[in-house]
Amino acid sequence: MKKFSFAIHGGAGTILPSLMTAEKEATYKLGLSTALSIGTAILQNGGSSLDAVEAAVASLEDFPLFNAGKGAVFTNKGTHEMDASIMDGKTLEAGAVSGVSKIRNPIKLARIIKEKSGHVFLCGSEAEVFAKTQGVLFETDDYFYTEERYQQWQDVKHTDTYQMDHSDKLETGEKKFG
Amino acid sequence: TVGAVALDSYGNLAAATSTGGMTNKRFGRVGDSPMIGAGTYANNNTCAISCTGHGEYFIRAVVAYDISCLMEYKGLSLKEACEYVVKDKLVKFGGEGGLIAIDTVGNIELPFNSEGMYRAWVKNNEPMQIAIYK
Repeated sequence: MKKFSFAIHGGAGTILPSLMTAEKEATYKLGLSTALSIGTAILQNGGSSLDAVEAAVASLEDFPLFNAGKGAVFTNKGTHEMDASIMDGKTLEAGAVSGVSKIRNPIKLARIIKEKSGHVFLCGSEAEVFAKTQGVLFETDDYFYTEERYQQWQDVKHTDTYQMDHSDKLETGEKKFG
Repeated sequence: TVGAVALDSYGNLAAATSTGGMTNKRFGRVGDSPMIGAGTYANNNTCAISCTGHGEYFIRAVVAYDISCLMEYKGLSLKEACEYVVKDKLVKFGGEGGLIAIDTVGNIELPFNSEGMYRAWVKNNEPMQIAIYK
């Protein structure tokens, strides 16, 4: 029996039990168990921890209820800007990307940045140019549209506030910067 | 934000994190998720970590690397380091959120100081665990 340990998360915050219907909770748990199973299967078959975390995060990115990939929240401009990173504990090599749009799985781009770019951290439209040279999968804006995310944005888009994913608090930024 | 951490059968640790950021964000705001040492970190000598929460606080506290350093330089266990950073230091900082962490012998910690965190974990061939609230 191969020994391994594996954990995933789908975000933290003020998850209001009053808003969490039994059906919704079951859907969230389905998303978590699917991703956990994908990573576990890789580890059980002697695969690497790097492959397991990448595959599990890609599964969560494809699941519309978590704030990543398909379920990414809207920016003030009504677009989606995504960030991702990955790190190998053996080599301390890492790959990261920030502020990219239309990329189906930003975590896959982060892995390619780690292994093929010669850099650690790429951002914005130039990172998208690199992604295209590596055959990374792009999607249309419609792919990233979910009614729930759209409504979340509509609630705050004419204000100076922004909102964390699992939160009922609207932030203005003063508090954080002291 | 979503994330994963793993220890494979060769003893190698790895961590990954991905996010859509904050609703209505402007000015190219970036949180901790793509920042190695803040939102994501892995080191075969200590642990693998993926964070989620209010990015500005995780960046300023360099949370993921902070936990690794407490283990490497101060000899804290993964549990002690996670409890101190997430339940004490971050709370004083006003930073809401949590993380998932695995150490070199496969211990798993999932600390969070918010009301809930979507999380799931498994060790060897034990049953999978899935939880949302404390």
